[in-house]
Amino acid sequence: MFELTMAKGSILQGVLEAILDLVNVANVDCSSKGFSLQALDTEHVVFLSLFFPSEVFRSYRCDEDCSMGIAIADMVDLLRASNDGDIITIKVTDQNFEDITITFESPDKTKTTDMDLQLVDARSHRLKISEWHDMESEYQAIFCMPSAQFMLNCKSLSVIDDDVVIRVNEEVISFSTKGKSGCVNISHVPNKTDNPEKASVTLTHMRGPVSLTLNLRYMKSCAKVSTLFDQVKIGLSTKLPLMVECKIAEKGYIRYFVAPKITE
Amino acid sequence: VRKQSQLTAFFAST
Repeated sequence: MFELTMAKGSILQGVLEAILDLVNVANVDCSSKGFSLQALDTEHVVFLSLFFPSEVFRSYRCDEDCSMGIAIADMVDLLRASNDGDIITIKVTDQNFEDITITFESPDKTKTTDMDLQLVDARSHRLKISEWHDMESEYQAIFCMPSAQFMLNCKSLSVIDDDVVIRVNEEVISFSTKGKSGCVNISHVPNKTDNPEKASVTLTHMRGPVSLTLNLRYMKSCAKVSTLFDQVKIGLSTKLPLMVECKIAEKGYIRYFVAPKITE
Repeated sequence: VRKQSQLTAFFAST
């Protein structure tokens, strides 16, 4: 049996709302450690991997590891029907592995709403990616910035063109674009420390200068999720997709991997 | 010409 409860408007609900513009269907894996989700956008440009440790929920129980495909858009629609103050329970029983049950309970416990959502096949939405601790050393540059700043950069650049070039070297982290009507270049002078301050842009890992070109449509989607958190961590590599990460509590995370644009 | 790459160029599908 798997069962988690959360208050309406909790972080999981906010994140599911924010990923909808990219993702319809997701693979969800539950273990005693927590709730993880992987999804691929229809164009196979963005892969999303998130892990919510059990302690971020109001209550969490998972007797046996389970894996299921969930139509996230339908699930979010159902969750939207909850009222302020409701406690939301998501449950899968061992007897029935065809659907999940979502329950809303009013704060005074006088009203309960039960809904069943059919599970779907989402196996084609999986990718084989290495453990993050193995991948992290492959990134040439990793920096952190306030997520509101990241969103602002993406919005400012998308006025001019569909693409952004992110360049990182020891001295500067820049976001730039060039279009028919002009160009924009936003430069940040980074702090260099392992312990980033919340309000600043910090270069945490640097193994050599690197630049990548990315489609701003996808970047804006990543920025949308990141604004639920104070800081966003961005990793660049010429051999891997761009990585955008937000931390959830001590061990949790949301990671987006975004395939860059390449010159042919 | 700049072209959008796909994740399958970086990761294997399962």
